[in-house]
Amino acid sequence: AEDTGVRVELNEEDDGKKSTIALKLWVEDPKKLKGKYKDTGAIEFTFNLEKEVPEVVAQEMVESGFFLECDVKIVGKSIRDRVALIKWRRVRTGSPN
Amino acid sequence: SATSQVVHSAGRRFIVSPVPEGRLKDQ
Repeated sequence: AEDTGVRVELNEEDDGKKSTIALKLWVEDPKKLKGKYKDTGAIEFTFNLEKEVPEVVAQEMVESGFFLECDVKIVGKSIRDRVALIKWRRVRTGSPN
Repeated sequence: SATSQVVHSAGRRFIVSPVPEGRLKDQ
């Protein structure tokens, strides 16, 4: 995946079955963000792989004050890339869904 | 370690925790 400066990792072991997974997001390289970033730390959240949209979660992070509106796309893309990788791994390992 | 919690109006819970050790690029 492209290096967006925003890192998203699994925050739990993926058993390949759960539709809702725990993720952890943090800024690795603030220079890649357009807006000024205040260092808040890592943000842990849950994400439903079947129902949720990464860009909506990114918007909620903006509204919660973690990022500025100008960076909503980069945050959304970072989450989307990680979610795509998780889904791809599940298909590859033959997990249900 | 210090953690805090932010709940968005849509109901999603964000837990803020320290960034994992050694996971920041040089600034």
